[in-house]
Amino acid sequence: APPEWDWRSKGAVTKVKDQGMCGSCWAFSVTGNVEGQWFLKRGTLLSLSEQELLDCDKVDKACLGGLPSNAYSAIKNLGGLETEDDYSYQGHMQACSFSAQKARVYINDSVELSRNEQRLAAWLAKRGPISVAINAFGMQFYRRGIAHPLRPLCSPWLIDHAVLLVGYGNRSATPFWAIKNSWGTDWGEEGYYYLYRGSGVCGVNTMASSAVVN
Amino acid sequence: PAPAQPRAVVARAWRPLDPELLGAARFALKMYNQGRAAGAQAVLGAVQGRVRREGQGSLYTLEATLEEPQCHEPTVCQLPVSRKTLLCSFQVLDELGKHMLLRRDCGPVETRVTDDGNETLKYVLPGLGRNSLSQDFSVKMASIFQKFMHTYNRTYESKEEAEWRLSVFASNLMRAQKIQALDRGTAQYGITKFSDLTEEEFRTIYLNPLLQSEPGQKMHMAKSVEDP
Repeated sequence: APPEWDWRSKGAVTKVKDQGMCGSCWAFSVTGNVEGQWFLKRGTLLSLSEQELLDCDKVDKACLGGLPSNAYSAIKNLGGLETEDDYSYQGHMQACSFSAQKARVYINDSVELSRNEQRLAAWLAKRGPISVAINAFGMQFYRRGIAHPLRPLCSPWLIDHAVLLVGYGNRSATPFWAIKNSWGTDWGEEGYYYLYRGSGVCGVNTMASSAVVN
Repeated sequence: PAPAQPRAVVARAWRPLDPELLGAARFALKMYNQGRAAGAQAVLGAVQGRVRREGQGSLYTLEATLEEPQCHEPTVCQLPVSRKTLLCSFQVLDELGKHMLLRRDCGPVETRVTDDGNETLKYVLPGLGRNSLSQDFSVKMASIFQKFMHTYNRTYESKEEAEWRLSVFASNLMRAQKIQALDRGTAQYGITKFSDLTEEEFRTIYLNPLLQSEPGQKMHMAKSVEDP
């Protein structure tokens, strides 16, 4: 992996979104990944619809939570994702109103990624932002800087929040992951969370995945 | 854990019962009684609660006493006769008039007759100690809270609700300090837009418990990235 990488500066990441009072982080994590994959394969950055997943992914549970792996299947089975403009976010479940004619992106498959953070970094630099799930310990009060909670406080087994890895690097010799969150820009560093990289902190390496666009 | 304080301290900060809270409480009771025969259903006793609104959703946090019907058959009784009063905590989410019970936590409570002859519930809730704050500290905290409300455009429906949120806010500042002290990186923790939420509320509204509890679809492993 290169020593640092940031997909934001390469135009592969849409603006930070806000999930509101709804446990829909899984949908934001997945659309962020598909946005990146589509940009890398087709050269166009489109902001994609989370609401489509809330309404039409019947395996997941909308605001009560969901899993990225199920969401990829739903996108594949539905026939793609509409854009944010065409199917805008409401923050609560509605009747599914997906229209195949309005779908602007599709995916062919999804893959699980390595648990080795060095390999994850290499994958990210070459192939794009990665959907991951983490233990959200301390995030309620996070403001800035690189978080590195003690392992017993932030167990990799208690995963409860899905986010998007968009880059990595070092700040004053401290390695970090740059993480796009979905709690608006008035949280963290303009909506981003920085987490220590290299020791599986908060389970960042346990549930990494990506869509595949051929 | 925060020091235990008499629940009455907190209860005063809660909203008195209004039809909206009662509606949520009745929904929680309906869920509680689901599957029970008519004669075996619990009934609502005292109810208190608070509501947090955002967008088109309202989250009700309720405390209620439920009276279980007298049980005459010992082999099927869930509770001994002397413990027929339950204290329940409920969280009910209302989105566009559709209710959802997010949390239900009930346990028996001891009741006893006090000197004035009224039946009073004796129980405790971990929370911020009223006496643990000096007056000076309280004033400073209130000022910081005002700033928080201004920054994040927060309004509360009543003075009682605001007082309750202030106590949550103060407790959260202490939690943030502890997290700060235990962090090994360069992160700074402190006041955020979620600082007026209890940990439970934050988890319920914003996090995703399914990530650790459900297996999900099987995916195949990605090929490693080759050396360019």
